[in-house]
Amino acid sequence: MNIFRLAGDMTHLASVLVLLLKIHTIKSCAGISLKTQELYALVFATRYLDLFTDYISLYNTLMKLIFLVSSFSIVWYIRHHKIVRRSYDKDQDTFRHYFLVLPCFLLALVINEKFTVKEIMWTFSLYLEAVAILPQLVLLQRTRNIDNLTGQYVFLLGAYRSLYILNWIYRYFTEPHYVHWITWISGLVQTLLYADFFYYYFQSWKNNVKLELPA
Amino acid sequence: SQEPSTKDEL
Repeated sequence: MNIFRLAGDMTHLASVLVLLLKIHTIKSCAGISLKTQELYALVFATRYLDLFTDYISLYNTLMKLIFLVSSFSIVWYIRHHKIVRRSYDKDQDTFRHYFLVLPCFLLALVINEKFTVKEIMWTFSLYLEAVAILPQLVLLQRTRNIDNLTGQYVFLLGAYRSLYILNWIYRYFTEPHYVHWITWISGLVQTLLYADFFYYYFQSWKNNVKLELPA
Repeated sequence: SQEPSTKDEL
């Protein structure tokens, strides 16, 4: 464990807590893409298959449980909670996210480190996570006024993977034979997808104006 | 063999 990875995990945890805070306290999911939340639940479900088979550390197991429980409960909240579901804008959240699942799965079948079920599911979860934010970014461009919590949620979600990139660089230089191209490239693609969001988020913070993404 | 793979990451 290094400081970049710990910072990354804490940033990721913060993004989930911000989202749960928004949904649970103000009982609203306005501006939040259910599709991205469903993709993230699938990412964690396919990535943490080794939750009960490979014990790495208490921290690792605890965090996996937190991410699994929180992502599935967020999907449940938006779909079934009688008040929250009313604020879900399904006419705007129209990204066909199923079109992301199949290509990621096919790619995982072709490009992976080992052709085993667990490895392919793990690789699938990496590719899927790289593109999971797309429905949310599209929704942000459609919803004119982005509220602070939603903006902070997306920012933290993008920031966590950038910190992971620093972690991979650190591990590359400190651990012999630490090379994982699949992880690195999908993590880089994921972070690059946030590039323009980061730009507008920073501009709104610098000029102290409301965050708006150009259509 | 507990080789330090990325699998120890979240």
